[in-house]
Amino acid sequence: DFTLDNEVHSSFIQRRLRSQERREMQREILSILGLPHRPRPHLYGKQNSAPMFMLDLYNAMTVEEEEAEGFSYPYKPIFTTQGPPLAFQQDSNFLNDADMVMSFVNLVEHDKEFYHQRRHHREFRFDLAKIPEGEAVTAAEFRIYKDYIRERFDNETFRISVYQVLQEHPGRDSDLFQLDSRTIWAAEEGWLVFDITATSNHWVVNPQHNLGLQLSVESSDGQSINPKLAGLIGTNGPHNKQPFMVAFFKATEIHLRSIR
Amino acid sequence: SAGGKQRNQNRSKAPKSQEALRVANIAENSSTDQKQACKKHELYVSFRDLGWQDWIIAPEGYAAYYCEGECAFPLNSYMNATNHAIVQTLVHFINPDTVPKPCCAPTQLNAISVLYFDDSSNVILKKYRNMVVRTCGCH
Repeated sequence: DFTLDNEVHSSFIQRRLRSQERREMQREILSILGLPHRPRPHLYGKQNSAPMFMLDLYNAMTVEEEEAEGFSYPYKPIFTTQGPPLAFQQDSNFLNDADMVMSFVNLVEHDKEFYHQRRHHREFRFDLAKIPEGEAVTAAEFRIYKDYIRERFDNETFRISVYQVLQEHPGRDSDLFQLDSRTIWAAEEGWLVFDITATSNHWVVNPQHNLGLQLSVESSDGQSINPKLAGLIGTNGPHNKQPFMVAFFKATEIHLRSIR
Repeated sequence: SAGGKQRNQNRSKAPKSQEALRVANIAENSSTDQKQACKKHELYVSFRDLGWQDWIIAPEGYAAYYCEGECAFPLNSYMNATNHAIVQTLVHFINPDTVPKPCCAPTQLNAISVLYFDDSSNVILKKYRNMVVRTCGCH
């Protein structure tokens, strides 16, 4: 009986909360969420790459939970993020086991491209310092979107490598440690996924060692190529194709609400 | 048991009408109890109404189920109850002044996932276990 259902849903709305009640309820829910105050995100909207990707994960997680409880869905939702499915979704244990998944905004405002000794590098930084205590990274990935490029490089391949910055030196190359690399056709388009689990765990435990990531692109004959010319989307690209990283966490201890 | 027998004899001497009243009372109670049996109720909490739709991406709100209703004698077959609750219901029936009724409380709880922005516009997807009532019963 639709009207009845409607009534139930609107029972909350029918009686406007007094401001005191609203504050009380907000305080209670923030306490359950483990947040000291309501966040005030300052930039980006929900149509950006990371929130859209996370919404797909949220939908997948919700479907998993409801299937586990015996709800059955006539169909599987189609993921709205374009490009290859999340590498970890093929092993959905990460998603099932995760107590928390976090995506991190790239803090480098404008593409910083280094050109030392005829090598192009692009820099990325993520702040993993504010991870709640007791959470351990079970998996982490860096995602960057590669656009289709029309001119030259036909039938060529690119080798795209991601490095952890170990040490920075003024005026010369930083010390880098290669984390992952991928060889793709120059004409390919879509999200590229790099595994950065070990590094993320290291950064969570030692935030002072977090000097960011660097990315480089080489042609098949070893020439360094400007990432922009290779079609890799940077900070001036569309919001829904911005690069970001995502990490899956497992709580190592039970979170108890503070006693009031 | 001697006391009990004594009491029974007293009771058997109670006027019929009083006995009839007591039984009628139980019957009436049970029918009311039937209406008020322990079950799950729903109250929708809207994040939008709390003015939080700018930082909570999903869900828009959630059904805050709660358990309410009587766990009184007789516990009807469709009401699930722990064995202990059944025994306590009988003991309460015999000593209503000394033993309380069992209480109506959640028997199964679900997780709820919340997706939201933090202050730095990072996005957090967190699963909160044992948060939403799935079934109610007498404890």
